[in-house]
Amino acid sequence: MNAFRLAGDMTHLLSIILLLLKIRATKSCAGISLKTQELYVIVFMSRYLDLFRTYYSLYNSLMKIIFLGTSMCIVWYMRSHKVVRQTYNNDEDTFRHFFLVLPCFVLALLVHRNFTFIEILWTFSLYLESVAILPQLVLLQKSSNIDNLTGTYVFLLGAYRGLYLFNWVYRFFTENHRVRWIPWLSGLIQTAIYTDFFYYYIRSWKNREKLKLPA
Amino acid sequence: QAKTDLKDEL
Repeated sequence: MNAFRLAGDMTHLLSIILLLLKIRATKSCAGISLKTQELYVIVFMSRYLDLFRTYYSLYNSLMKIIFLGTSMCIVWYMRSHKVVRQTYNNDEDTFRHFFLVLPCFVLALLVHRNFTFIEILWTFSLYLESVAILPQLVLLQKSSNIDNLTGTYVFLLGAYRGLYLFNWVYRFFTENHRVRWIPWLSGLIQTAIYTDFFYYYIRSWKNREKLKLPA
Repeated sequence: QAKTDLKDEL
């Protein structure tokens, strides 16, 4: 464990907790893409399959359970909670996210390190996570008024994988100099997808004005 | 081996 990875995990955890608190406190999920939340549940389920098989550390197991639990909780709130689900804007959240799941799965079948069940799903989860934010970003572009909590949530979610990039550089030089193209490139693409958002988010923060993404 | 392939990460 290194500072970059711990910072990345804490940023990721903070983003999810922030979203959960926003939904619970305001009893609203306006501006949040259910599709991105569903994609994240698929990402965590396909990545944390080894949860009960391989024990790395208490931290690792605990965080996996927290990520799985909170992401499913958020989807439950948005789909089934009697009040919150009324605030979900279905006809704005239009991204066909199954057009992301299938290609990522096919790509994982073609490009992976070992052809084993766990490895294929792990690789699939990396590919899917790199594009999982797209429905949310598309929804933000349509939103005329992005509330601060939603903007901060997306910012933290994007920042966590950026911190992981530093973690991979650190591990490359301090551990075994192994090249890991699949997580590295997936993480790079994932972070690159946020650059546009990061620019407008930081600018709105500097100019103390409302966050607005160009349509 | 498990250590190196980043599976110990989240």
